[in-house]
Amino acid sequence: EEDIESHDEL
Amino acid sequence: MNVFRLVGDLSHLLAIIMLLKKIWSSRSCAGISGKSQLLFALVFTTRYLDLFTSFISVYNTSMKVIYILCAYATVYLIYVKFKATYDHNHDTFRAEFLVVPVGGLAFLVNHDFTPLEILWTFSIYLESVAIMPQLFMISKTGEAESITSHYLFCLGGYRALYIINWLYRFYSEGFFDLIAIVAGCVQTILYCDFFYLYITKVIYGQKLSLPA
Repeated sequence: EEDIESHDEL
Repeated sequence: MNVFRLVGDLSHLLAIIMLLKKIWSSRSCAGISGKSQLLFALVFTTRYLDLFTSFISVYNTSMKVIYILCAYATVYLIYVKFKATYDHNHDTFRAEFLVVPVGGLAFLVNHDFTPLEILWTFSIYLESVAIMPQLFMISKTGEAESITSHYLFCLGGYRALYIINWLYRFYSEGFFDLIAIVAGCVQTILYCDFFYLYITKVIYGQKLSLPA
């Protein structure tokens, strides 16, 4: 679920 | 979320707060590049537009909001409240030489050709070079106050920790984001010379001054 689209990093 | 990323984020936060506190308590922004701080405000603004479109976690949202607020508070202190102490004669790096090429590159090399994604890419590229006016200013004046050095060390440390985080994520999750990794490495390399000076001088209690 951690894909590039969501940019989970700050 | 792994420990490298968490410590990296906290190091980033520490750097930002340290700078704000230094300006606030000394009532002066001498030695600080207003241009670098303006660029960081632009970085956070363009990157965190996804606050309006996607929710990742409470941690993620609150850190984004704190970073944006602190960035604008710093810019306000430099350009408005303590304007008289701003060292603009030494802050002569041409920021447009960074913003324009970075903008062009974000259009050409991105994950997806959509407005939000291009702005995100722009912010990643811009962050990697946003410290250049500050480093240029130090090279011009030949020295930096110790707090400014600690600020830069924490900021560079955050980038270095993010690289370890990416290695960790690649091996544990198979995750990698080439744009972020390349820009992050460029950014970290920019700090290498500074790290060397910091370790050899500041840690031994000397003011950071460049060899003549």
